[in-house]
Amino acid sequence: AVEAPGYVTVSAASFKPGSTCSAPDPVAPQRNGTSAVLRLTHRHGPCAPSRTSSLAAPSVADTLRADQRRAEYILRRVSGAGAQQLLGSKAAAATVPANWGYDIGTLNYVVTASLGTPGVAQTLEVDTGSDLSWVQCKPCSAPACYNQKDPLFDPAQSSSYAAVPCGGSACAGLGMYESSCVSSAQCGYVVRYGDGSSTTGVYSSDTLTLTSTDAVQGFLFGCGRAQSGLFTGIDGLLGLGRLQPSLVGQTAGTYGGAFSYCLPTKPSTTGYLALGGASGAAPAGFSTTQLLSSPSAPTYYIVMLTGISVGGQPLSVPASAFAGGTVVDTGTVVTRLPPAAYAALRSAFRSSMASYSYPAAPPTGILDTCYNFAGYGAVTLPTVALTFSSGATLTLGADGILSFGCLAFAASGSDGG
Amino acid sequence: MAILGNVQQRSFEVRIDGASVGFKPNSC
Repeated sequence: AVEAPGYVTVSAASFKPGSTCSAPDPVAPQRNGTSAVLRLTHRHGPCAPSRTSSLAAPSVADTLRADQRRAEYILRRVSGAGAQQLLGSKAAAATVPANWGYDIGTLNYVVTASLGTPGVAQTLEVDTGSDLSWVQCKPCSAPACYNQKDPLFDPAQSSSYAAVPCGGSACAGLGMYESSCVSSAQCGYVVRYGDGSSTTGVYSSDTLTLTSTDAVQGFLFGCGRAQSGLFTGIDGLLGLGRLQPSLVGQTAGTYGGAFSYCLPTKPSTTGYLALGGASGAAPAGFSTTQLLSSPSAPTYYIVMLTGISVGGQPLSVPASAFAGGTVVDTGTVVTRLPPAAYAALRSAFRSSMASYSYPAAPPTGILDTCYNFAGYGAVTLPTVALTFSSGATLTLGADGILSFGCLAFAASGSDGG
Repeated sequence: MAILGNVQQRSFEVRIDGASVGFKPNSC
């Protein structure tokens, strides 16, 4: 069939998870300026670091529940809510049909880096929505520490390890991470994430080896002694946020505070995280938008969404609905939109899909527009494009429109709050 | 307030420097 303008037809098989890692290592763009390129994969699935891939992915219901808590936390932080209000949200219970066959990777992304001397490889989730990096450290056993697949990092075995002392600038630099002096004048930290997970331990310094040619001497990170939450499949987290404790902040002198990443569409393909590259004018092929910041949540990378189109038709949503800004977050799975924008997107998408009579499927957690594509060889969707200030437009492919067979968007807090 | 989630970022190279965020399609 000839595709109507504004529509895209994809093979239904493209929604199925691949069982083998089909991608060779990605060829990340080589740009002038120093650049360390790390292989980036889905947290679970055939391309995940071999040591972790066999771990069972959390259920979709758990993933969406954790995602809802994270999104609510981010929204409250940007709105300047106090710390106590930030926590304690109760995500709506999600009932999920069991007959799913779709790609249910947990849609979080990891890189592998080595810590210490000699280096111990650690699988770390990349997170533009937080700053402090951490790994679990020996001695560390359940229940204080979750059962990670890779060897635990043992500071006592690393010749380049040092605990950060109390009172020094590094400890003071933790600021919002509840740094405090613990035993033997070491600098303790606590990080509480929006999905309810947490890590606490001793703030530390060691060599982080990113690639065979790039290492960060004296990298500051959390040596976690007690963690709780959905950490299956990772050994820790690599914070890429805007504040100083993040990897980006700590390597600004080397990589200029510029970085890029590509998140693979399927667990059977790979992407990359690249530190450095020329700052200034974006290379060819990019559409760029201004980076903004939120005084109440300085960690986040914020841009200004200005419009959405479905099937090539702009939605009639007032620009004021987007006035609150848009956080660019690798750790949030589903895009959240202000209610008026989401309602308009959902209505336009549903009416475009109606002409194809795909059977409806029950809502899935926060995703309320779902279809059952079983039995269809090909699926036709209206294109969805997000436009940002300065005209940068993200025209989404099918894998950016649907997830779990559902429209992969949800409503967030108040319009333009 | 909106959050651009990772489902919508997939396959784009997202480039962040001190002043801007750039998106390049079909990058991985």
